[in-house]
Amino acid sequence: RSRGRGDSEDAPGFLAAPEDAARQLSAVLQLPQGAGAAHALLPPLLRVLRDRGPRGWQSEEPRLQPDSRALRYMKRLYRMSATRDGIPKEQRGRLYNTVRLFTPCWECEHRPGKGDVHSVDLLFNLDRVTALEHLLKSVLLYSFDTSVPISSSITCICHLSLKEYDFSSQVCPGISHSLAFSLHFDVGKRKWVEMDVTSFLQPLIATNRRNVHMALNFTCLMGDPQRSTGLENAVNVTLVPPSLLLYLNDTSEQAYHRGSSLGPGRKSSSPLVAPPKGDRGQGNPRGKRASRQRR
Amino acid sequence: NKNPASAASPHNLGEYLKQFASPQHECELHNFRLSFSQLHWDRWIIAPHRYSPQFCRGDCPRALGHRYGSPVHTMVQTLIYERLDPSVPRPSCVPAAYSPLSVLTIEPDGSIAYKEYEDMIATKCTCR
Repeated sequence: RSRGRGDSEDAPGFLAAPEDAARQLSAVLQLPQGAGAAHALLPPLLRVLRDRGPRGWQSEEPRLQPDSRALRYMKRLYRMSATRDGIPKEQRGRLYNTVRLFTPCWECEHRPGKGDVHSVDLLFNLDRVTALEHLLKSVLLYSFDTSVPISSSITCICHLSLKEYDFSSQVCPGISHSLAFSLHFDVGKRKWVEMDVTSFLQPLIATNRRNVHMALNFTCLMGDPQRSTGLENAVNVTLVPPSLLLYLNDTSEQAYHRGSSLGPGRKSSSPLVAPPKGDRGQGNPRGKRASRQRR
Repeated sequence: NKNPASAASPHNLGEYLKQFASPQHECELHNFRLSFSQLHWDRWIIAPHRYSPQFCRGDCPRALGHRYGSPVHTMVQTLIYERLDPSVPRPSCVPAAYSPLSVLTIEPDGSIAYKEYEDMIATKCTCR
């Protein structure tokens, strides 16, 4: 390979994509395969080290800008998961060392039919999830624009179905399996509503499927569903298409692996102990007290 | 005092003791803080704003003792450098322990990733 400076014609692809650069450099630097892909910092680091000139790091590839709401959510998650110096907080039994938030790359909203049934088709592209990132939990994350008064409570009944393309028939996508659930929450207090769809998506992600096509139908009623069931209480809720949140355990060498701090023989009931939740404030008060007692 | 030579030249004792004293610029951890904007990475690294990787610098004493937690090999290497082959380098002052770093990044496809990376902040130094 040419040892010249900057862009070298006869070393095409070095600047094509950081992962490619990492893969080619890793062949030279004997990095373990896949290290580049799993470590978002490695490719740019290698590129900076490779291009000694000041321009080396400026040729970053363009990145799509995320949704500002999603950015706000992830900044809060960061504050709850890491200290001001950026060091991961030790929360008892926390297993995830990676959280990825995806916004739909394609959505198709259907005109509301009879009543206020909203239906929307969403497509998520999960290419960024690497083979070494194992799914622990997946959540559909809603934020609401509602025209209802703040203090009331709303019940939404959602019907979620996964669509799979049946390539042999080349006709319409078939529905592989579906899920129905109801969400009851007070609009006033929450900015975000999380819907756990782990068991729903687990088989898909475990088989390395990277395109997830969902159809969502939902109706939202004002007040408590126990007392009134008719649609006369249907409320016009504009649902912002949800984002998809994946809590993952990255088993690559570069990822931080915290031992199970619960000690041998004791297991937490869920793979994620109290992951950061919406507006529940900073961290886990019980955790604070325990650490204070320890101190 | 029994040895008339040492009694006659107190400087010898001083010389002898000096080899056990800490070097003036002893091996230790130094603060270093950078901001990702210096690397023009702040467009895709959202948090943390600043990163303190720290670094180790300083001389390693010839007789190390327990302070550095260095293996015995470190003293053997000093011996090789001084008595057998000066082309063999003296022991170096290097990081001995690290702490992880959490990073929030915007991925090329617009998704957002929170990741925890191992060994990103030096927290202790050693000679070896």
